[in-house]
Amino acid sequence: CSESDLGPISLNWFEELTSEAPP
Amino acid sequence: AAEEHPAEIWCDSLKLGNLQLVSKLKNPSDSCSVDVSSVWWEVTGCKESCIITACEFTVSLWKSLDNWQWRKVYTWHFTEIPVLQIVPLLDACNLVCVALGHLEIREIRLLFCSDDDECLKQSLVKSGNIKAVLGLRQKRLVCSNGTLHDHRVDLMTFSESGRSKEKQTLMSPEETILAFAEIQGMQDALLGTTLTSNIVIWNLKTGQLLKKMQIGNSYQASICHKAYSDMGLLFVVLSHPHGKEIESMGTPIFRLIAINPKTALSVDVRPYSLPQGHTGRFLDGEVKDNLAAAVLTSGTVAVWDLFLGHCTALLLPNSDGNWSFVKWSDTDSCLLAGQKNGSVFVYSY
Repeated sequence: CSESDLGPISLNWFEELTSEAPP
Repeated sequence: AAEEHPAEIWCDSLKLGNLQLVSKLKNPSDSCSVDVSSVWWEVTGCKESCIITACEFTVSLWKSLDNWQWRKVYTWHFTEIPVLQIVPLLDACNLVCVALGHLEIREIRLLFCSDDDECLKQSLVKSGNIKAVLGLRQKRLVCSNGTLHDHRVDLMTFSESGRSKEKQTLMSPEETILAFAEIQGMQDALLGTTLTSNIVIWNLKTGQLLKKMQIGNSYQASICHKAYSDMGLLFVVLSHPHGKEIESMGTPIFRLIAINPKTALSVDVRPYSLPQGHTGRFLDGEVKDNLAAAVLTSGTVAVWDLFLGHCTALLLPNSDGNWSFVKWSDTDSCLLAGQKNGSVFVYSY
């Protein structure tokens, strides 16, 4: 799996999605 | 002969494979057996791994004796609605949930013993039109219920004794959830699959719906079994009860996909298919760590090593009949395979 297939990868995806999602 | 029938010879060597029969439990009940699981229970002052079996109107706890023998110690009885499945609360001790209903789940009940007199107790946890349920670590249970317009996702946390519970509502994806799966190693994250081929992720601490991701039409009505987070990606094991046979690769029973939760893009990683000469669709199954087991419509149980990528064992129907449910023991590498007549076989892997 590479970034060309899946886009930019973030190791902190859970924290980032939590801060972006509606409360 | 080997040259003429290479596939058959290979399948013969797969039969049992890494599985070794270590014991058999026979439930003398006349009613149909529906499920099995393992659970931690304190019996005679000592916490130990027990087996729990479910028939239509009874749920029984079995304590292990010496030499892989089992003794039934408790039986809970139900009178009105039959049992559909056992819902273990993973690392909990002396607590287990069961789902009751006819075709769909109508009730979830918590089973436990009272501290004072060791009387068997059961309490109603949830009732209604329940679509999906999963027991989680830390004595938590998540379930989705209601129809499209009054859809709810509830997370309940039970006390040690089972007497009280805290309830929290998770944000609804506003569509029918088919299954939940834990994300291994992330106790505050939960994953689900929906009727319209979406994968959804929640934060269990805040109740937020973090992402809703479309995974394509080829995954119609997929059931998620387990997810693993690694290097910023989510690896999700799905099964396809309604999947079509793909000629080049046989019948894929499970499939591993990789998802980038940030971009919602996904790719296929690997299908887990039946060996040549075997057919069937997914009926029931469970994934634990790197092992996946499934009961097929043919009555056979198949086991895959998710890392190796191929089927490592087959349990063909025996003289007692077809297999109808299968679970991994939570405490050791044992496969619990059951038949409708009440027989549960324990295989070490």
